[in-house]
Amino acid sequence: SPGIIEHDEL
Amino acid sequence: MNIFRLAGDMTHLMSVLVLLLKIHTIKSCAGISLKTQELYALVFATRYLDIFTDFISVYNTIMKLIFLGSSFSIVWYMRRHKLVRRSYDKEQDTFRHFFLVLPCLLLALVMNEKFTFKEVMWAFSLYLEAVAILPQLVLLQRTKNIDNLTGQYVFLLGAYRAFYIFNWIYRYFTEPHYVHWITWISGLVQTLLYADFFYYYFNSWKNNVKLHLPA
Repeated sequence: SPGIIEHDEL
Repeated sequence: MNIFRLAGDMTHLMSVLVLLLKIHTIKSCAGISLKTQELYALVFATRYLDIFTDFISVYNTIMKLIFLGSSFSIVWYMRRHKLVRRSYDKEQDTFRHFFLVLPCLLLALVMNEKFTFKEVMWAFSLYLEAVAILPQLVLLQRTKNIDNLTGQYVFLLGAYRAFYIFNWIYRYFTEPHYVHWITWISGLVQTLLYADFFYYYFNSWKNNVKLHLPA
């Protein structure tokens, strides 16, 4: 969703 | 998930487990920097603040729990276990946390993707991870004997860094919106710190002699 930065790495 | 990312995660996991297993089995942490281990525990604690709020995948959650659990276990062993802590090279391991933590915190306050607590902590964890190996590298320089497991530990950490860079290059070309400057630059700095160690590691391996770093 916009505004949320997704950190999908470890 | 691409093969580089998986290989990076697996070498990272192996590095931590090799270290934990070494400490647990031989009840010794000779040659290991407690400063570096405490910094890694801080890196994981500040990076995985989202562990219970943002669900990515079962894989991510499990890996986060393993990294948190293993890094804090290593610190516990080195500080509290009555046999292990005796083998700690306290006099040689003199690097101050403060000199690394403070600049990283200031940088994170200025350079972050968004000025929120979680994002500042996330940026801080990346900057700190980039330099957290320094006390360990200083200790390796000072300690004359580098045992195989300590050498393998640093080698696996370096391999993890290299695989992550390949992962970013791969994702950059395959995912249109994948641009993370903060991650890439701090990751690159971190990998360069290992380059010197790698040079000596490969030489000792090639010549089949014990790893010995120059003064």
